[in-house]
Amino acid sequence: SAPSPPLTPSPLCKPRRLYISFSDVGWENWIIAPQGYLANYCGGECPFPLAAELNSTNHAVLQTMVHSLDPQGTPQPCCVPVRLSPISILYYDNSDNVVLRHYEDMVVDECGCR
Amino acid sequence: LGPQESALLRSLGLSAKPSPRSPGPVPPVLWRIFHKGRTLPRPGGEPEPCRVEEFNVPGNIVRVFADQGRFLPEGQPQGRLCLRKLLFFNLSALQEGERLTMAQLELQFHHNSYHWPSPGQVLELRLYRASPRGLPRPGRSPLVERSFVQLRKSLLLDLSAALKDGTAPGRNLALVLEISASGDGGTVRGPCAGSDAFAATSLLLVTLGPRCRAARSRR
Repeated sequence: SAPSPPLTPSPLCKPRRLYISFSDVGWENWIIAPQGYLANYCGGECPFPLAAELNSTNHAVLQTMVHSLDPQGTPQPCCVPVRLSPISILYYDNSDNVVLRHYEDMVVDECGCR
Repeated sequence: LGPQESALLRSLGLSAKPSPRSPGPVPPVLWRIFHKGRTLPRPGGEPEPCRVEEFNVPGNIVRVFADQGRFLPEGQPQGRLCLRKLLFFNLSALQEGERLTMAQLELQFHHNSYHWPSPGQVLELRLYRASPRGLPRPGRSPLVERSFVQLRKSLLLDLSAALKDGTAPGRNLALVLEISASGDGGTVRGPCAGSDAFAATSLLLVTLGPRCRAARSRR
């Protein structure tokens, strides 16, 4: 569930809040913990000139430049996760065993233009 | 949620959505690992997802399997063998490509067994590999042999070395547990508690899933 964007959302690429509640997807009867977690997502623009804090590659800088000269022909770079972190999930498996599993790349910590 | 849900379940390493029929209590050790992973900000950042710090072994999946075995007839002359039990674990949840990195058997006893063994007695515990029908493999030496003079509520036996070669995914694991009592000079005084002292058994396995294995080999 992502809250409606604030009135004056920053147009630039950055992590946006997204809370995933396992009961929303009907998984609460087999996932023991957590009940949900802050997964976040990346949203926003990668405009020319690319600001340094947008964690972009040289290629993305070039691409924004070409996009500003030829918007129809070349799209802007994409705003994507560049650093993610793991979470652990405690759950019952199909044989009623209790399982604790670490899952990588489950939380978006940082976004960038690529 | 149809196709999306099954795709997500597969990425979580599940073939189908679990629907627990008789879910048991969550073993305290798993709660401890779960909470430690969420609270301890490591000096170098997040906890390493492919290592179980509680046991200091590589791994990203910790499972606790409940014992489904039954008590077996002692068979030996009364009084010497206190307890003989088939321990049977359904390991079908293990997936192809998972590598076993740790195996720990927990034997739990009731409080009232604390008087067991009686003074001057020593308890000897032996654990054998067995066929699923509960017969110890003939001539096989025990996987574990321990003797102790005092029972505790919980006894942990490390089976990592013993199981690493033989537990392939999708198999069951059958063991025979024997607890016998011997007194000084070999004579046994008084009966030993036997099956009523026994509370439960569970098997904790740590495995390294395929994705972690790939990540580790890349590193």
